[in-house]
Amino acid sequence: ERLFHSRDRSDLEPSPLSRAKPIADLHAAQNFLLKYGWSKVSSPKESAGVPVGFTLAQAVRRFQKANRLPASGKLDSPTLAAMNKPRCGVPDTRLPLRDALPTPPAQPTPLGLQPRARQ
Amino acid sequence: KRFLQMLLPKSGGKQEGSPDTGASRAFSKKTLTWRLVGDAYSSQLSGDEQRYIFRLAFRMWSEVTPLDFREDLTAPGTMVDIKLGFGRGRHLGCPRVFDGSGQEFAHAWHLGEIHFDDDEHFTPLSSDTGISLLKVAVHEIGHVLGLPHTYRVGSIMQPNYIPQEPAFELDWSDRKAIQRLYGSCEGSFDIVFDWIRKERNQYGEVRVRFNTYFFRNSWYWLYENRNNRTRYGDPLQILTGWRGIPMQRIDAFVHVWSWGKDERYFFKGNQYWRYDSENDQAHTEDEQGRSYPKLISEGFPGIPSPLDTAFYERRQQLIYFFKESLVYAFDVNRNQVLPSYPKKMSQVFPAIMPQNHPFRNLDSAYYSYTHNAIFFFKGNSFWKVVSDKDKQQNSRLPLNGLFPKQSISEKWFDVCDVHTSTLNM
Repeated sequence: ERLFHSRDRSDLEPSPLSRAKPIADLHAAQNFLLKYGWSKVSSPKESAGVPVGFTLAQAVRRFQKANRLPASGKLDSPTLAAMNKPRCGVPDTRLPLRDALPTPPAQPTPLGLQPRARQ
Repeated sequence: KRFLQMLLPKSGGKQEGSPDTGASRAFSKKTLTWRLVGDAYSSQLSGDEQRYIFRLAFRMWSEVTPLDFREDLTAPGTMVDIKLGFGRGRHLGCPRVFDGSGQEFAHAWHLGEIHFDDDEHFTPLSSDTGISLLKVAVHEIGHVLGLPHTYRVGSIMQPNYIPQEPAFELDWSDRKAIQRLYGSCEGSFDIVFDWIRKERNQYGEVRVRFNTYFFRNSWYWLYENRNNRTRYGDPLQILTGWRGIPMQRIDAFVHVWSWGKDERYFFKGNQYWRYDSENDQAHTEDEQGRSYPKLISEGFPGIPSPLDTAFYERRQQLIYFFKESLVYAFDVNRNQVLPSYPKKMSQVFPAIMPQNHPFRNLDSAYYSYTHNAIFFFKGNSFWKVVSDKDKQQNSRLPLNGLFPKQSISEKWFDVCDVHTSTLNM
């Protein structure tokens, strides 16, 4: 069983295997920003000449501003802590038009990124 | 069928939502059904507890929108508007995988699906540990209805879970956000009145306070004037809050309050009841031992029934009774109708703007201590009666004139029905 000691099981401990992997490195942070709409997968043509780090820093800065963190553009401890907080799985934001890129066709559209118009 | 419904154009006449805010109305009908999917219950709480929490979460949205929500346990799954379920990792045929305990705790999808990560420690109403299932449910229902995330402090639609304070409710901005999509709550009322309470403070001094009540059908709301909303958790059933008076569709309420008199009456049909404020129930009999309810024709000779509404004018010590297009002025000291009455309502309370008048069949006449004014309600509109202060500011206003009509929902906010199945929560 999952371990607990209180009658109401309020101290129920999750098993190590069922814990979410902490966001502790660059790759995990990039995935987070992509997953929740802070950045987009860009095609080589659209990101030609733009350093990968630049777009990441932009996305991190946007995330930091929204979360009232110093907008350093860097993956510092407070930023990672904010990414690791319990949260809803619906994406947070729409990117400005110039950053908007088509979503990968295989992915269904979650509620935060709805298509603009329907025929 | 639900997918095709989604593709159909929405019904017109209402704002669809703003592309700038990312909000868009998801449903075009008034009553929505929901179900906790049978094979997707949480392993952490009892089934009844989970369903109760979801019922409450839906009711909280219903208390501030023209929508109501009904749990549907019998219809085919495809006919249920909103389906909820718990899962772990790969779950419920969903393309998004839950990540285990921590981080993502739930998500919501177009077509009305809400999934909760059962690896999270969801807790019921009484717990102050773990993640409140109620709060998460209210948030996800917000998405299903069409609201996006916001970082506004205090909003239920913030993406991160914030441990709830003792009072977790939908604040003004969340209410207005959802009302931009679905409109404000409208509808006529049976009676609206201020209820006077006399209390003693710690020094034994008598203080007079009042509360505002709106009654419709078999339920009622307490309206908190200082907060511009109804009391959290309203409406409630008349049966439980007001003992001994008719359970529904009351015609009129009058509080005769002057030196030596403090009498409160409810009217329905050809009868009336007197309410005992001290004991919080209707009197069963008067001082002479005659039982209530009594006939209006006996207690108020010359007054017809059934009535539309009535109110007590304190300075003149008259009760104005309204029926159809007529008004009757009743002298409470002489216990009779004034000789020149009945008169046309439009004569006693003339329109300031021609033709802008209820004319007949008022729903309610209400003296407000908050606004120090009398209001006439009919349908979704109200007319304010010219007061002494109005006349001082503009002497050309006719005595007891009616200002042009306004919308009730723009002065008294969020007086919303809920589904009758949730009235007893």
